[in-house]
Amino acid sequence: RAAIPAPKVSCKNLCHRHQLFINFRDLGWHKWIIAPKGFMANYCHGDCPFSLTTSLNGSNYAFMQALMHAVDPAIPQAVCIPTKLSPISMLYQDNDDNVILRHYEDMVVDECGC
Amino acid sequence: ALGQTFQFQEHAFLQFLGLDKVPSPQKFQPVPYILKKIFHDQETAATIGISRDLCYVKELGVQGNILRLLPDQGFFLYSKNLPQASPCLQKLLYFNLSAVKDEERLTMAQLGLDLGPNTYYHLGPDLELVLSLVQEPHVWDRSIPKPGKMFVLQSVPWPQGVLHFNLLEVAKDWSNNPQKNLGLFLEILVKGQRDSGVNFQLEDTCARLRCSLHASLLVVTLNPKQCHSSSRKR
Repeated sequence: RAAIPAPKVSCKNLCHRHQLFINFRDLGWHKWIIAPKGFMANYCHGDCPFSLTTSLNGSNYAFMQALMHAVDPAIPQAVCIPTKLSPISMLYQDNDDNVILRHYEDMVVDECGC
Repeated sequence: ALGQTFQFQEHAFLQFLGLDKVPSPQKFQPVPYILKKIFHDQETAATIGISRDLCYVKELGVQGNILRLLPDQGFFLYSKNLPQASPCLQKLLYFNLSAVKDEERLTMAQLGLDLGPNTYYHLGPDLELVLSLVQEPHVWDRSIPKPGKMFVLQSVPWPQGVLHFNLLEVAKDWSNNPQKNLGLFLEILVKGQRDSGVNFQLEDTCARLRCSLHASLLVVTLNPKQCHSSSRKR
């Protein structure tokens, strides 16, 4: 236990969800997507220190990986990833003038974890 | 290099969306109410955190995760005969189903015919709409195109407003055998003899019908690859 150094991370660097709005106009897709104009996709970013992996919605695996990283720095740190995603619907038009409505799973990050 | 990377990633994402290339429509088609409603219902459910079965279209009561509104690509047939001896309107309706992929299963195909507002109020029970399936290629007779062998699917006396026809079995046949897709023949017939004054009014109505008629095919399909888990749940 004594060999594991205490983590030096500030709260703002811890794994959490960040806002990311994807505007279809920025991608030039507004020319064929009727709706929505864009969507809040979000993303996950931040550290997963060993001492906090359990409180950061972390998996048992993340806990073990963080522990091993603390012992051997050659093993990468546990990573901050989406743990809950939700779908969006898109209305668009193809080259045959068909109007299409499709639902796409896992497009919005609702929650993040280690 | 950044542009190339974006194009490569864009292509990969478009494939994920089920598209071969970036669509570049000349203008947006009008979106029917039912598609807007399904879109907004889904958006509302996502906003308030309600999870919905994405492979069941509650609003239509059918399984499916892809809804397509196919525009009519057919054409009107015009006759030089006198109006009293000819149908009010004849049109070949054609819907290109090539966008439906092989792995998709058709669960609904609904033909929508919008005849425009209050078209027949002054005519009484004098018109009849007949929808037929074209079973043989069209033939040309004295420069007037006529469809070949046909099978009457449905006739509607005194048609008006928006009409819907269930074409699931027909669309399944077209989808499985694209060479069989020779379209539909739509005819609005005048019943009985008319005097000259009424004929004038009838001509006017038929001309307005030709302008306002709008046909589309709403097709719902289910891609089992994208729907296996929710299908099992059901």
